[in-house]
Amino acid sequence: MNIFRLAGDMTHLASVLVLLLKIHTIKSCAGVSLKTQELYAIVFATRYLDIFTSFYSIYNTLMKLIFLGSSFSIVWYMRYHKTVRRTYDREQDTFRHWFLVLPCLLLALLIHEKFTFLEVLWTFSLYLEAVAILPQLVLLQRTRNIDNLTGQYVFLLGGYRGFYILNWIYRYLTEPHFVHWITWIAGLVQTLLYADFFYYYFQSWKNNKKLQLPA
Amino acid sequence: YKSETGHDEL
Repeated sequence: MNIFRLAGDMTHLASVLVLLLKIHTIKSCAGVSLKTQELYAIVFATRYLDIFTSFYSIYNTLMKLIFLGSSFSIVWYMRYHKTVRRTYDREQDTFRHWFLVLPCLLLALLIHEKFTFLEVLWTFSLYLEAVAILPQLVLLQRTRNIDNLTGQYVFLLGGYRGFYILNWIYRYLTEPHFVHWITWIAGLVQTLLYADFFYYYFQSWKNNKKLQLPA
Repeated sequence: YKSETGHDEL
């Protein structure tokens, strides 16, 4: 565990908890894409199947359980909570998220390190995570005005990506044989998807204005 | 040789 990895995990954790806390306290999920949240629930469910087969550390297992629990809680709130579900921007959140799932599954069947059930699902989760933010970014563009919490959520997620890339560079330099092309390329694609959002986020922060994305 | 350590990340 290096400092970049820890910072990445903590911003990732903060992003999910900020979102869950927002939904729980103000009983509103306005501006949040259910499609993206469902994709993340699928990402965690397929990636963390190894909690049953391998043990790395208490930290690792605990974090996996928190990510699984919080992502499924968010989906539950948005779909079934009687107050929260009414605040969901159903008409605006129209991204066909299944069109992301199938190509990712196909790609994982074709490009992977080992052809085993767990390994293919693990690879699938990497590909899916790379694009899972897309419905959320589309929703942000459509509603244009973003409340602070939704902006912070995407900002923290982007921070998590940035720290993970630093973590990979660090591990590549310090650990022998640390080469993971699939993880790196998927991670890089994911980080690039945030670049556009970050540009507008910093612009609004610099001008001390409410974040507005161009149509 | 392929390292398995990438799987220790979240």
